[in-house]
Amino acid sequence: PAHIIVIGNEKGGSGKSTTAMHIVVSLLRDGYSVGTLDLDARQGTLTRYVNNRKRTVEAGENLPLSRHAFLQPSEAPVRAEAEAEDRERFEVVFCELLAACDFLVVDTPGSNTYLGRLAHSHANTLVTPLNDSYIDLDMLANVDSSGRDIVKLSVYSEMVFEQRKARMMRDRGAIDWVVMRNRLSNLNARNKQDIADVMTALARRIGFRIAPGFSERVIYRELFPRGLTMLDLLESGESASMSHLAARQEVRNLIEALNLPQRKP
Amino acid sequence: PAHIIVIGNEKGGSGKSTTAMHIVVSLLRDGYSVGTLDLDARQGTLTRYVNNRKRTVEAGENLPLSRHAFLQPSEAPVRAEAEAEDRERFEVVFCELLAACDFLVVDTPGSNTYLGRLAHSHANTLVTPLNDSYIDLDMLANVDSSGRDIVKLSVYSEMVFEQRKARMMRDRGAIDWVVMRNRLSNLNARNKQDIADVMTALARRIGFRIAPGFSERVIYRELFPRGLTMLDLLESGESASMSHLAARQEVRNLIEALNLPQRKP
Ligand SMILES: Nc1ncnc2c1ncn2[C@@H]1O[C@H](COP(=O)(O)OP(=O)(O)OP(=O)(O)O)[C@@H](O)[C@H]1O
Ligand SMILES: Nc1ncnc2c1ncn2[C@@H]1O[C@H](COP(=O)(O)OP(=O)(O)OP(=O)(O)O)[C@@H](O)[C@H]1O
Ligand SMILES: [Mg+2]
Ligand SMILES: [Mg+2]
Repeated sequence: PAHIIVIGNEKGGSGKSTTAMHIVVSLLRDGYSVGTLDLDARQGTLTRYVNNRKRTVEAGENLPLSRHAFLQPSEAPVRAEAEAEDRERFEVVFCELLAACDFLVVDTPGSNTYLGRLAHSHANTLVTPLNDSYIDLDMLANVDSSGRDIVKLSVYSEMVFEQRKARMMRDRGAIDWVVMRNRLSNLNARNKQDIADVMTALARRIGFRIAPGFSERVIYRELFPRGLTMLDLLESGESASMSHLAARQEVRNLIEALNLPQRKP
Repeated sequence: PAHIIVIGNEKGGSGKSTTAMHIVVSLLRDGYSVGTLDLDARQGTLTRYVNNRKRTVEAGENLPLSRHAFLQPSEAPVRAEAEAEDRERFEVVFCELLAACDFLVVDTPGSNTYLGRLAHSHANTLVTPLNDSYIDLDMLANVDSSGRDIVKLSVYSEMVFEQRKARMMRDRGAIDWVVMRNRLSNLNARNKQDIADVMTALARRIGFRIAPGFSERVIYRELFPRGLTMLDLLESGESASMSHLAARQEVRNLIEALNLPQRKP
């Protein structure tokens, strides 16, 4: 069955959909079959990215495509019914992709939803991107006014803890939780170091490991209308700027750090 | 009654809470009484920012504070009941702050919620920050693969349209919708221009105006643990770097562009 990679962070705009697409394209270009599941169907960023890619293929480009599905949250008027409906639809789509693909990449919303929590409880690998920022950090842990000491754990840490328990109870499975910084700049050495120090302490305390992340580069977002990533450009022989090559290396370093199981592509 | 400024954008991480706090502190430092209402109580970014500021005041700093309230969404099991509960709690808190303050700044979640929509329908001024990115733009309008032509309007534009109608029906009031770019960099001239062109066309088409926005600067986020903004630092005589002065000017330019009504501070 597919190895499941969930991209999660309750904090909005931390880079989940961007990270999801770059992991997807990297695996596709290595020859794997990849399923993509968008649980943020109202925003539908991943769905649009995949549809833009299809549009580019229909216009004549030869690009590998993922097998895509998305789930609209139930509109049932009673919460328990809506959750039951969400769960049923999730299981149908999830099982289908699980059987059909080498890897299944699930994009979750930047808010606390039943479908998002359900996906977390099914992850083999959980990838959490976050901005190099105390505001993003605040969803993992509250810090004191020096910005150096952890005062208490915060809502997203608690959610992951709950879903790790759910996973353990369902099938004794463990979730490999990998956190990466996103939109990093070369400047701001002091803020960067302060946050890195808190993250190192937090990693030990709540059980995640830290992977090399992505710098702030326009190449991570300017190809969205075409459904492309820099991996597609470079490997089709388009001219390569320094930033494109550096970005590709960042994506490769992340994939390497994820320690994904070997599959025959 | 207070002039109501709602900070809204369904897209996560566009800079709502950051923009909210900087507008709040600017108005406070000009001597106005400011109410703050956090409708994103689970994430609670604005609530934490305000509490961090209180903590700094309790430690001896002399800083103006907003009058703060936050609303947890109802947990009622039936959707219609939950919305009725949310509406009642909103009206109590809202009326109180409306009567007590010169300005009321409302921070909304980066997702589609009943409380968020309700706040939009009560706005005098709606401020929408967004990243200089096709991914953020996608919540206002879908564009074609060239990234230049608008294909159709998207979910957040539709939401604002609905809430403007609701406002018009309730009290014939109009919402001044101001959109600003956030986390701008000096690089990426082509992507920046392409997005600026789409925004100009969109502004005419859906009825918003564009205000000068904020650059990407660590000073917009590194003071979060202390509950401060660069306006507090500069005006207390702390040493001012070029970036701090430039950031303060960006905040002042935004406030100016908002065209807020004159109030006796
Ligand atoms: N490394 C990067 N370099 C440049 N821009 C980036 C990078 N990562 C993300 N972005 C931009 O930052 C914004 C947020 O990214 P993205 O939409 O992927 O986050 P998200 O966590 O999926 O957000 P949401 O919570 O709304 O689903 C987007 O405008 C995106 O284009
Ligand atoms: N102008 C800026 N310069 C530097 N960093 C910024 C700027 N604006 C926002 N940020 C950072 O970007 C991230 C998103 O900002 P913020 O939390 O204010 O957005 P939001 O729209 O309120 O997000 P959410 O949808 O999760 O409520 C945070 O880490 C914040 O510190
Ligand atoms: Mg997303
Ligand atoms: Mg916010």
